[in-house]
Amino acid sequence: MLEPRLVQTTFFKNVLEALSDLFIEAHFEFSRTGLELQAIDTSRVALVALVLRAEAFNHYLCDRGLSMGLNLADMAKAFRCANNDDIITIKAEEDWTDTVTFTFESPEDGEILEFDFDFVGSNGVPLEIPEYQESEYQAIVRMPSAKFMRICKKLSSFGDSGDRDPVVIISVYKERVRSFARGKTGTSTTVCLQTQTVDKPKEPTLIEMKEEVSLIFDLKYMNSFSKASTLSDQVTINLSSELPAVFECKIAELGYIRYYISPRKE
Amino acid sequence: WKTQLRMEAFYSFN
Repeated sequence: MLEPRLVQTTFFKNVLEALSDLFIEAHFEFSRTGLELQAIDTSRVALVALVLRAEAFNHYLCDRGLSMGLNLADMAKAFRCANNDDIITIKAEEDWTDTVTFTFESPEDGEILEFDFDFVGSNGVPLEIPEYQESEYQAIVRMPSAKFMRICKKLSSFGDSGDRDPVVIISVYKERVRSFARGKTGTSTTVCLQTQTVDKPKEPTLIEMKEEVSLIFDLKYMNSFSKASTLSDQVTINLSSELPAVFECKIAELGYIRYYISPRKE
Repeated sequence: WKTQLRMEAFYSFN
């Protein structure tokens, strides 16, 4: 029997809104230790992994592992119907066939909303994603997620040249990180320097650079990650010309969300 | 732009 319950409806709303932009379906795996979600986009250049430990839920009961593929757009639609203070219960019975029930309970309105989702896709074995080693990356940038969102917003408002998928070039050099996008009639560049000030010790921008690196990414992937990054105060970006970039935000001590994004080849 | 590298190049999938 599976029956996790949580009150962080806004949290799941944000996750699903961010993910459903890019990924059609996701593989959900509930185990005794918590929830692991994985998805890969249709062009197979971006992958997302979300881990939410059992302690993140207000109540967590899962006496045997359960894997399911679910459609993210449908889930995002259902969550849009929920109030931010609803209590969510996820339920799959022992003799579960191919559906899972999400119940949204509004204590204030005395209203209960129920959605059954059919399993989609293979529901099978999760992807084999190795634990990434920071030491393998040429540069690691840590910055407040609000700052990262601001940069993505500027780039996406400017960088749509109309005739092809907008891209962003991220370069790390001399303890600074530069984001560059080309628009219809010009270019937009944001340069962030390393900062760690006494008055804002919790909001530093830290740049660890072994060697200079410059990579091209589709802006749509960055935008999706920037939406997901609202889950955390800080984002970490691992860059290498040999490996998929890893964009990560840690969710307190309760888990993380990671995007693995393969850069374009010049 | 040249084709983006696909994740299969890095990780093994079914």
